Amino acid sequence: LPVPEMFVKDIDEGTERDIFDINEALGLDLFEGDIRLLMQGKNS
Amino acid sequence: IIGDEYRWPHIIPYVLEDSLDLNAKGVILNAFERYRLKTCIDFKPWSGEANYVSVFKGSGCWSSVGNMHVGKQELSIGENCDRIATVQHEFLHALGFWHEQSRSDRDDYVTIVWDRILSGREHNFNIYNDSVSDSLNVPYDYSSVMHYSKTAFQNGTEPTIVTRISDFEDVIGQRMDFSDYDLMKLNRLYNCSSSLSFMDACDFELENICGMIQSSGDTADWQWLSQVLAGPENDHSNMGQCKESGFFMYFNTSSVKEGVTAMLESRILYPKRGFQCLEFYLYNSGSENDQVNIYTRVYTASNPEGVLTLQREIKEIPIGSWQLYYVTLQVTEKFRVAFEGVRGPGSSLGGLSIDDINLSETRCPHHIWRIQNFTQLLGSQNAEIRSPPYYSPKGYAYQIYLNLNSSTNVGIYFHLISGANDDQLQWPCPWQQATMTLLDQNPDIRQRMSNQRSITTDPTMTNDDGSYFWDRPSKVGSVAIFPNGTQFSRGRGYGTSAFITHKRLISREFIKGDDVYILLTVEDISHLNSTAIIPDPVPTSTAIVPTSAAHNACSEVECQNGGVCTVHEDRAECKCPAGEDWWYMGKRCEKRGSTQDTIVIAVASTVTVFAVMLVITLVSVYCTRRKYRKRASSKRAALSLENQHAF
Repeated sequence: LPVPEMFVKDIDEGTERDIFDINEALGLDLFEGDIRLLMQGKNS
Repeated sequence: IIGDEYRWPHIIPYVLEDSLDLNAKGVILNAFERYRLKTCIDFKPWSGEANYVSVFKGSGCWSSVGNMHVGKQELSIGENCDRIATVQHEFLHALGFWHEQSRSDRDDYVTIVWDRILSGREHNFNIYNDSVSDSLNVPYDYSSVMHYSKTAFQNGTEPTIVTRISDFEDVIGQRMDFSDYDLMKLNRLYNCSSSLSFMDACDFELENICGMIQSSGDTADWQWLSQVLAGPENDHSNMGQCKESGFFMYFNTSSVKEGVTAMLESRILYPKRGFQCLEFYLYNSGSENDQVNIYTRVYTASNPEGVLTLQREIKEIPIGSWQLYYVTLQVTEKFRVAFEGVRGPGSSLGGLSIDDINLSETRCPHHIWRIQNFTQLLGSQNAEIRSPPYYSPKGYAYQIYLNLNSSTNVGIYFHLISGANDDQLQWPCPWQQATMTLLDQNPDIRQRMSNQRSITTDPTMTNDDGSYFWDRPSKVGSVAIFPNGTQFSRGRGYGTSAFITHKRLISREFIKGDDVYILLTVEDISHLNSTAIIPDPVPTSTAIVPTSAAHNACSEVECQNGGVCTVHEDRAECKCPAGEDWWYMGKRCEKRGSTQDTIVIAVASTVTVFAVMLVITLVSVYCTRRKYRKRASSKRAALSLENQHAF
């Protein structure tokens, strides 16, 4: 049962969001979900 | 990632950019503490090193893999990324780690269900062959903090990653802390043999009792036992799960007279940071008046025998159960910790027991909330538990609310409540960071995977009706009643409904002896608002003090080109960014320099010097020739006159 909004504020809004969920929701299409490649192909 | 060029130095320079939320800054510093405790990786505020990690609030949570040698290497902790395990995860990327499921042997352990993956996101499940990525002889790790969870990039509700051993299906994707294998890999990659803040852990499983010694100045001794008739029936480390093992130290107070003491001293310890946290479990089966005193014996040149100082008296130890205790120490010289059992008045049928000692150079939690008979609570309906009231060091009263109503998740919330100091406090409550930790009760602090979340009171935050969220509870809160009948006001709670899943809660050693511990720390982090670089914790109790002077000095200085203002001897200075072959300089980092400029300057200087030398040489030659010509012509004139006169 969710706790009524008037008593508490839920920072996760009822769902467990992992790193890739957060990035996906922002429309980011990072390499493997959360890796930024600095120069083309340098990391890979 | 294979390649020494990707490694960082063991002390990584960092900058926490102003764009970061204050809560995120506090969480990042807490994550650094986990690295300092469990690995040889340390962090220091950037002071001009060629390469550093710049943590900022970008869009999302991301990092590069390894040291890219670009000078300022960005790592984003964006909205909703301010969780300690997320920060640990991103920094593991920065240190050179890919995701666990991208290992070359991945398919031996998990199945990727390709038709359940969002279209166009298949590349997130790449594998690296073992010429690119090395798993450092560590087995595949389902419990890695670097593993995706089963729902990663799913296009429906079915899992995209299926573990070949089904028991691990809900294990993958933990965001609590480093796993044992995460640490093994990191410590192998960086050749770690020690850490900055870990000092000692002892579960008394071995007969050498971790090098502890019985003092000679007392009248009784502690015994190494695995069971006592009057209790405890078993030790705390194993809780009786392993037959023929599970030891603890016991002082039999039933066999001695009132006033008799037994002192057990640790081996000699060498502090590095000057502040320590001692943690241990006590069991009392003796008299309610028996007590344990904690001492330090500090060795100095003038006191080679050591000076014994009483640090804490522990009285009213609960009878019949293991109870966790924390003691804060501040020792800067080599020392021992001593546990003194004292036989008190009253009858005793048993004694005092100690187990699972941990000593580290970290900060102790401010409060411990022990929840007993937890399994029963977890199974019951409408299970809502509220902690006793606690006070923060600034004087704010607060309470924690644990919501066990959901069948899948446990929620945790922080409430400000009315307290004795409310008239003297600032409202709405500014920048107090509450850190709530569900303690993994593994005997060794390094192997714990405690679950932690932090929230920070933002004084500008409002409710839907326009009132301030963190205003005085007696003004914006609702009336509540403590179990003893006292009435008080409770503000609205702030926290998460997804603190931990039930499945994870019953894993590890979160519930031990049917007890759960929630560790609480509420600290003022308003100083992190300053742009000043945060100093490392120092021996003084005020660990992070950029001071208002720092803030004021820097408020008048604007550093250009990404420079960071710091305060040195009460003066604001700009630390300018630099890369391998470029740098900014000047009072405000307004000038740019590069190695190319140096080459140009060197060549120009050489050419100029050569030209000047050439001119000087030519002039000298010209003058000398002219002088000798003159002299030669005057000689010839004199010679002809002589001859004329002779004829």
